[in-house]
Order: sequence, then structure tokens, then C-alpha cells
Amino acid sequence: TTRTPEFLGLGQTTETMPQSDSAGDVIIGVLDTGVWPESKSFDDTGFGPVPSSWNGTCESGTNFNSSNCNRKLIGARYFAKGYEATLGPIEESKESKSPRDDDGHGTHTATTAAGSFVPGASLLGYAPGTARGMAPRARIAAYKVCWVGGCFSSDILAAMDKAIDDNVNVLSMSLGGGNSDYFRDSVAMGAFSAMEKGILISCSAGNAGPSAYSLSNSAPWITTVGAGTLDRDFPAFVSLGNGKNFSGVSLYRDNSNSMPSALTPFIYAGNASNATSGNLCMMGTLSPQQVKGKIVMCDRGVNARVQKGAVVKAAGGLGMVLANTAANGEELVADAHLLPATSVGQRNSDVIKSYLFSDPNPTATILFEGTKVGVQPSPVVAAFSSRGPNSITADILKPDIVAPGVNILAGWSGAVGPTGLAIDARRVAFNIISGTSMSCPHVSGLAALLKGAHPEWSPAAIRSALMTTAYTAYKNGQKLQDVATGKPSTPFDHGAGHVDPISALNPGLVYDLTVDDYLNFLCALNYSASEISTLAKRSYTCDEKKRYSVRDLNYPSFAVNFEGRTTSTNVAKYTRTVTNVGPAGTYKATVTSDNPSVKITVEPNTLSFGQVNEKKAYTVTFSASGSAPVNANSFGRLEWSDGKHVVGSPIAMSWN
Amino acid sequence: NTDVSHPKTTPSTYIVHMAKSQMPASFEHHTHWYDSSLKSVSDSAEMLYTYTSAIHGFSTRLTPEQAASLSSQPGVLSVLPELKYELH
Repeated sequence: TTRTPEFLGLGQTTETMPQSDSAGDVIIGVLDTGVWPESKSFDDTGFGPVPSSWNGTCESGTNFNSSNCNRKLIGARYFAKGYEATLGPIEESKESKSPRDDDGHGTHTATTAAGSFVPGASLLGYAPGTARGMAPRARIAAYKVCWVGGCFSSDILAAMDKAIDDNVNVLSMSLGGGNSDYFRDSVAMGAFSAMEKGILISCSAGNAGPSAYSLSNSAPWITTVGAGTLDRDFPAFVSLGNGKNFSGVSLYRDNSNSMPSALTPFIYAGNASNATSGNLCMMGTLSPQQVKGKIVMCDRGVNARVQKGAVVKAAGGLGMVLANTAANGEELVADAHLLPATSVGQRNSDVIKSYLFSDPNPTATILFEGTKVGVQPSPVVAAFSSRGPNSITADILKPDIVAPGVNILAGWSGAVGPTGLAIDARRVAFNIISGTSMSCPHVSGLAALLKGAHPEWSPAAIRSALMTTAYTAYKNGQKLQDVATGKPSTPFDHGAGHVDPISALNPGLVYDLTVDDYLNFLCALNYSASEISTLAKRSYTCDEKKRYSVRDLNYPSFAVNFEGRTTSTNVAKYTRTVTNVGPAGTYKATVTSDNPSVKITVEPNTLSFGQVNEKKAYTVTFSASGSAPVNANSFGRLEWSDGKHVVGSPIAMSWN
Repeated sequence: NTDVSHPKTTPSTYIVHMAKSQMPASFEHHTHWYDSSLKSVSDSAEMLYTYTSAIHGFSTRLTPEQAASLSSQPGVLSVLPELKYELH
């Protein structure tokens, strides 16, 4: 990626980061659409031998053989038996029955996590710079599980099975499949086994935001990653015939000067179609007679944004203005459209529409401004980023963290153009796309960096370091914003906050977790012996005499659920144990809350550590007096600090 | 009913979770036990994958009736239908 290293404080080069010899021994397994091995991001110059721990291989298949792997891309496998069993044999003329990535998504996520340095990267001149992954010294193993027709759980499980055997250290999974109990969810089950082997599993939270309860991958042994913006934008203005200008974004590159600089006739798609959903610019719905030679305004939704542009182009349109609706609000996602086009937010689109509907001869033009950096405020939580509360286990706060996931430049497949459309004949080495798919590998790579710096840390300790050092306010002290509302975001939107890798390298204290802790958590969920056995691959008997509580899981965040319809005082107690991973010191607790009717006490509120790996426990008690409206939420934060380190935990309180 | 698309007769993929610790001593290897369990409900069904590290079990194509029958076999913890996941 370009820009995100600087945005995250990693700098242009690795010199700003400690690079121990073990950094090159960290292996990131990426379950996705495969890999385009010719990408310069997989250059292995300067890499030592493949780590001796590596058990994987480079499988051959369509347009792919073992020589496609090297000391950077050390493994590549594909899994299609489940896919073929359901949908029939793979059409090898359309997609490679091999690890080769014909889609681009897998190459994008893999290079985001751990791509090598590539100077002079850009997409059609946009987002220029030196591209690199978050852990440029780490090795990559690609596991292709997603095909044209989707990603099937039998294939995903097979890939996780192999990745565990292959000895990856981090698993990056930018995919999801709804919301079901952990013992029915293949990703959760495979992730449990991976966690047991010391593998950190980073998954995307999903793109179903800003609706509440829209998360996927919410098991506590998974690191669940939401998405935020960068301080980078790609402005492209709409200039109307009435002299007014409206800001938008675009990645269109006008090589042929097809966009006239003069004002051009402008029409609303809904008025250029006989179809009921003509406003959406679906295939075959626009009237060429009405569209030809004009700029067309299309509403966002249903079909792909870039396909709307292709539909306008096919109908003879000269350009497109893509209008956000209430579902997207002011969130602008830039696309490499096939014709001059820009995306505008809902407020601007409403004003533009009123001009279109009131002016007898509306005209417009689009002005492309290229790449702009330093945009503030940033980051803001992306509207599409899935949100809590956690619908499977309300007492575990999810997502865990947010990372860059909007307009991310990273490596791309040579088999497909930047829009992914079949008619897009352009080929690019890098593409700019958005999603929690993009934020997930940022965290995967950062986790690999931490693993390289602290090989002895468990997956839970690495996640804890990333979470407790995440930030929730801008440098000016204002709280992180949510683009969906324009207001401060909450822990249900950003989890612990935005990742800050430099601070995560030296977190001071961590909340560690063992396999037994997770087994006790399953007991607290009242899982049956059979359900635990399905999930954990072992017979584990919950002690009937023991009182298990989800609140006792040593998680670095707090999701407190109160009974809403009661006049008595609600009391919730949480126990936590912190492990010192820094120098000796004394930490003091500070609690902030936006709800004064909830009394929050920490006991003890001072913890002294004399040596590394020393553990200390504390209890947090939340006392809510009186009733509160059902579905009300309040938020707060607990911080432990020794004056040098700040170990922060988000608090979400809900009345159900 | 000769409708081949009838859901009761149309096979689909299932992931079968096995309690490996309950494998009878008569089996030398867990894959033989998995195969024997599968053959008890279908002569023709074959395993797509056997899983050893992520889960204990296998995936296969079964009719809903066969899946229900398999789920009641000794050592079978659950028989879950395949799910389609999507990229984010």
C-alpha cells in the first residue's frame, strides 16, 4: 500500500521499525482468491532461506507451477473440491484451477499484509508512492478458497487445516458468512484450532454497516477488524450549468480527453429509462436516445458502482455522476470508472437532483483533481464497516479494532482490469479498493510485525497490544468520527479504536488468554459437551460446581449488559488479569464514562510490577441505579498508565 | 415422486464433525473410521476432504435423509450443511 505506512507511523522505510532477524521468519497465510505471483510486491530480493519451520508447498495447476513461489511467496495452495461438488467443474478458460488469482482481491490482501517495497506504484497515476505491506519482511502463503461462484465452507476448512499444518503464524481471512453460533461456523471452528497452535487469526468484520448487530467473525479467539479512512482523497468536482460546484471522488483517468471541458447536457437516469428502477442504471435499462452525448446521474445501490458507469457508456453517455442515497450517506468510495465519472454524497446529490428536475436544460461537467493527502479529520469510521453489538455473545465487545480500509492501493491481478468488469481491458499492477477486506490484512501484517518483535507473545497478547494502544481521539483531542453519522464514533463502531502499531510494539501490559480460558468461556455460554467437542476437538467437561461467567474472559475490552426494565441497582463485576511486558512500574487506573448514573469502580486501582511477565488481577464493578430505556447504550474507557504507557480498554454499556 | 430436484433426494455438501476420542479400537486410522461411518449411510458417497487440524471430521455429499441418519451414528458430533462465505 501507499500512504498507509506513513498514516500508521511506520514511515516510508523499515528503518523506523525494529527489524529483528525473526521478522523474516513470520509467515502470514492469506485465505482469499489466490495470488498473482508476478506482482513486484512478491519480489524476494534480500530474503534469506525459507524458515525451517515451514511445512507448506507451492501447488501446480492452471497457469501456475512451483517456480512461481520464491523466498517471499513461500507457499500457494488451492481448494476447490467443495466448490466443484456444488457448482460443477471449474471452467478453466474462465478461472484458473490453481493458486493463481484471476480476481485481484487475494493479491490485494496479501500484498497489503506483507508486500515487498515497490517504488513508483500508483493506479493510473492516483495514490502514487512506494507501495509496501505492513510487514514487508514477513513471508506470504496464499490459500485460494474463493472462486467466481463464492467461497465454500468445506474448502475454507480444508485451507485452514493445511495452513495450520504448514505452520503459518498469522492467518488473514477477509471473508465472512453471516452470524451463527461458534459451533456451527466453520471459520470460528477452524480459528479455534489455529489459536491453539499459537496462530493469530485476523478477520474482516464485514461491510454491513452502519446497521447495528451487523458483525461477522465475532468469536473472541478471532481478531475482528473494522475499517476507517486515510487522510487521502481523490477529488472530482461536478460543475453545474448554474455555476455551482459539488465535491465528489473518482479514480477515472482521462487518457483520451473524452470528458469535454465545456458544459454538457445532464440527465437523471430515472428520466432516461422506462424501467421502474431506471435510476439505478442497471444493464439494459437506459434509453440510448435520451442518454447519448449526455452526463447521466445514477443512484447508488443494487448493481456494482463501476457497472453503472459501463451501462451509461454503453448507452452513449459521456459521463456519470453517481449519487449516494440514504443507505450510504456522505461516504464516498472512489472507483476507476470506464468513463468520466464521480461519486457524490447524499446531500450534494439531493441538491444536484433538484437542479436536474427544475432546470429545463441542465448541463454539467466533471473536473478531476487527482490525489489529495492531508485530509482531516482522519481516520473516520467507514459507513460500510460492520457494527456491534455482538449478536452471538453480547458480553464480548466487537469489532476489536479499526484499520485503514477505504481507498487502499495494493497489488492486483494481471488477469483483470481495475473495475473487475469483463469489458475492462485495462491491466494495472496496483488497484484501489475499499472494504473491511482491506483493513483485515493491515492488522494481519501489523500482527506479524509484533510477532517478529516479540516471538514469545501469544495471539491474545498480540491482539491485546494492538487493542490497548489503539487511539480513539485525534491529535486535537476530538473523538474519532463516524462518517455514517458525522458524529463521534462509539466502541460499537471502532472497538478499541484505530490501530497504532508503534505504540503496540511496547504496550506495557497485556491481557493474555490461554486455551483453557476459552474453554471456560464455552462453559460460560452453556455449550453442551457435544458442542464444545465439535468446536474444540476434545472432550472437555465443564465443572458443575464452578460458576463460569463470560465476564471472566480476560478480554481487553468490556461489554456490560444491564437489565433495562428494573428499578433496582444493576451490578456487574468483571475480573481481569494484566501481564507486565515492559519495565518495572506502577500503573494507576482512570475511568471515564458518558453516563454519570453508572458508578464504575476499579479494585485495586493501583498495580505495581517488579519484573517482566508478572501478573496482577483487578476487578471492575459497574453499578447502574434505576431503570433505563431498553436498547440504551452508554460508553466509557478504562486506562491504566505508569506515565509512559497507556493501556486502554473501551467500555460499552447496554440496557436490554 | 420422480422429481430429481426434490430436496429430499438431492445431495448437497455437509461437514461431518467426529469425536475422534470415541474411535473404536478396531480401526487403525481415523480415516477408516470416518469412511466406515459414511458407508453406513451411503454406499456411493465419497469424502471430499478429511480434516485433522482445523476440525476432526470430513466433508461429503449426502441427501438430507442420509445426513440425518449419519448424525445419529456413534461418534458423530454434528453434520452441518455447507455454507457459502463471501469476500468482504
